Amino acid sequence: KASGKALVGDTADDSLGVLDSAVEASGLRIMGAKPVNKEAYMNTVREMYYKKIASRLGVRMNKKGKKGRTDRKSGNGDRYSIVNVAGSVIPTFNPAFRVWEYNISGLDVEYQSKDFQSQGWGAFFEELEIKMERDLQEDNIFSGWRRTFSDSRRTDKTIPRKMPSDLALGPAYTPQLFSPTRFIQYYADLASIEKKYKKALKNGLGEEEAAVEAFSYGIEYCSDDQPYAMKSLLTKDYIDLAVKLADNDKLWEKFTERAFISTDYTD
Amino acid sequence: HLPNGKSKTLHGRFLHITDIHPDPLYEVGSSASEMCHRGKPDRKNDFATKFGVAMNGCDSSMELMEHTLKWIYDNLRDEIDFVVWTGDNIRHDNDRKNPRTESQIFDLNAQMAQKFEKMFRNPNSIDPRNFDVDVVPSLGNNDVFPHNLFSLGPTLQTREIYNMWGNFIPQEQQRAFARGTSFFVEVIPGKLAILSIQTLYLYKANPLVDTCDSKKEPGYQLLLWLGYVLEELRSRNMKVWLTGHVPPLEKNYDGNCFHKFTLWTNEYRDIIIGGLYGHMNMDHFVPVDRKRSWKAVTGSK
Repeated sequence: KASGKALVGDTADDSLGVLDSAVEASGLRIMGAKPVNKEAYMNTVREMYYKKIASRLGVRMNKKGKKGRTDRKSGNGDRYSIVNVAGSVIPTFNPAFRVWEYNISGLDVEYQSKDFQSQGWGAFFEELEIKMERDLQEDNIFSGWRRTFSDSRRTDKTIPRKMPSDLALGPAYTPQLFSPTRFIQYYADLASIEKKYKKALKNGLGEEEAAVEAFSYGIEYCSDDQPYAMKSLLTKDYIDLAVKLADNDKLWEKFTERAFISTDYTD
Repeated sequence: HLPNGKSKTLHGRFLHITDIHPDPLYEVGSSASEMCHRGKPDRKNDFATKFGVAMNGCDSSMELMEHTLKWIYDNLRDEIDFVVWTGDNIRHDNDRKNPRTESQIFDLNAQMAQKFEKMFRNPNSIDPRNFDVDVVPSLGNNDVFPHNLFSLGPTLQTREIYNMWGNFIPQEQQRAFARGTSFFVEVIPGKLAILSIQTLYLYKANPLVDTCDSKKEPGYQLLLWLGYVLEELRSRNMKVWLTGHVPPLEKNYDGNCFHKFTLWTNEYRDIIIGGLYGHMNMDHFVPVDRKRSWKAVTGSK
């Protein structure tokens, strides 16, 4: 812990501490699947990420959830990357999975292009092995000296170079081939399935037949559903949503209901 | 029509599924306070039903797992292009009377891999690597023994995992996989790749992980691999999804691993589409900030 703090210096934030218990309770340790402190965790996500972004962008929301004063625009949100964390099949809440939709238009034309050639990977991986061996060789006195006295970003290959300015933003930031467009969140409402199962048994079906009749996944919600419909799933759409969630309690209630897969979970 | 002479129908859709946690010891009618393994329920919500009860703390019954996969096969299999499957394919180690063993963990993982192969492979082909729908698995912290602890390969465990997933992993990546258990699949050849990242090498709860700043650290070696792969994908003008079990959040990743990983995900924003993770069992998203991570990384030096 101490070394972690030293490494991130004053950027470490003690108020993230509540995450410790939530993360540890999420099944990382020898714990089971029972949800513990998940509401506290979600509140911390709201405080530490969504509200900070809203505050950075200088956005204030009115009571109806519409944007008020905007000092700075979110632009394409290219300083951010989105980490999507999924609901699980294990019934920590209701079982869930997601189907993503993405843009494939124009792909057929690209494939027909004479310029397009798919290359093999054999040579790359042979070379990769040699490069990694070389990079991982023990430091000698000269490389140690170089790392101490020069820009660490040049010698530490686990730190990337900044993206060249002549490269265009990818599918996460501007609409193009492979940009995610929409998702459908599926869930199994276990309480209702159990009722249907019992009813089917009462109606004289055998166990397996009753199970087949009762068990089903349904759509919990889609990304373009109200009350916070997302037109697309670009990073700027997530940043806009984070800003809305920062201040609007009604939207937040819906968001956490979905985070807990339509169970009535509270801490 | 693909360059290799084959053809593939694309739907513009893919599935992300995670944390199935099937439990062969699950017994219908037992007590949830005994992990649904035994005992008499003392109240309604304590009762282990056929498909499980939300929030009662039990793992998935085998029925829940089987019917989930069947539902996907019946309803989604022919509508999707590929599957991202981010691990944890065995019960938690929370039953003192039945501690998990290494062989149980690998046996059930192998069974799950076979189920996914059977569901998504081309049934008319004798080639075991010929999938109608590509499957890209990654390893969860419960899929390794001891719990959370996983070292760089080649080891007996990495060999075991390769044996389970051999048909999902491109052959030319076998040696790299033996070392770092990360790999990628070109789900649309020459165009779109899915990276399966061994997040346990960055994970705080893995006792073998301590920062990503020393060359001996598994996280350092993973980031090195990631950098070379991303650069090659960029040079080929390909796009890529990052996937793995433990999400790259500050409280999950050790030391500088979080900030360094965040930098890779953002400085390759010309090709990276996003990140898909499991482990926390909650549906949400977290925007991570490049500027903050640059400050942390340069500050630490």
